[in-house]
Amino acid sequence: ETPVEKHDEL
Amino acid sequence: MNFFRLLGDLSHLASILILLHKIKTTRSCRGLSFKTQALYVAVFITRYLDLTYRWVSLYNFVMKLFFIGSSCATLYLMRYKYCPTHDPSIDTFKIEYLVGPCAILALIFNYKFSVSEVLWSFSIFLESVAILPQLFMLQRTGEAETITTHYLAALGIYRAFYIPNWIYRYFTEGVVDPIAIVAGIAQTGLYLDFFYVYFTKVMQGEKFELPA
Repeated sequence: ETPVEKHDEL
Repeated sequence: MNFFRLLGDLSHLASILILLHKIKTTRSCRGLSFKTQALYVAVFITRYLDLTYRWVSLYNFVMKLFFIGSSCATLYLMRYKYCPTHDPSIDTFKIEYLVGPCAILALIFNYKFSVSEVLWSFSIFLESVAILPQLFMLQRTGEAETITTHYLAALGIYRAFYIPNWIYRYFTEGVVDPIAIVAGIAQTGLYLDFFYVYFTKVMQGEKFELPA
């Protein structure tokens, strides 16, 4: 998973 | 996590608490768009599907549960408990015009052509316009209860705080999320007219009234 695909924001 | 994102999330949290407080204390959902609230349920459910298979943090997990739970609760209160106070004849925005284009945009712009990623993109695009039925309703009635305007202000400010968060993350982590950024700027833009009236009138102690 790339950082953007991880979706750590709400 | 950084300061801007935390402020944004707290503002989002505050907006929902203000909304529930308004419904409970006035025992009414007058002035609120059921359609906007229904769109938020769709936004949270499609975006937070990853609750079931991805662990980010306890903070992230609790907030996601809260947003899904509170948006469903709001919808329940509006649909059943305080149903008679809701007037569908002024809540007339056609949500098909929002859902359709957002679905098409999500199919075109996504980070991976998978069900979860397309739904995530869809939720980001839909969130950016979900407030339109509410703003449209406000435009039609030309005025709003002060508590409702506090709700809208907190909800609008939340995404605005995400903008400096993205700038910060770009410089500190090198992370860029173009879908969220473009939609977030558009979302904040939709509130500009509202913010103008809110800060020049409501914050000065006047009633929220749109110029005739």
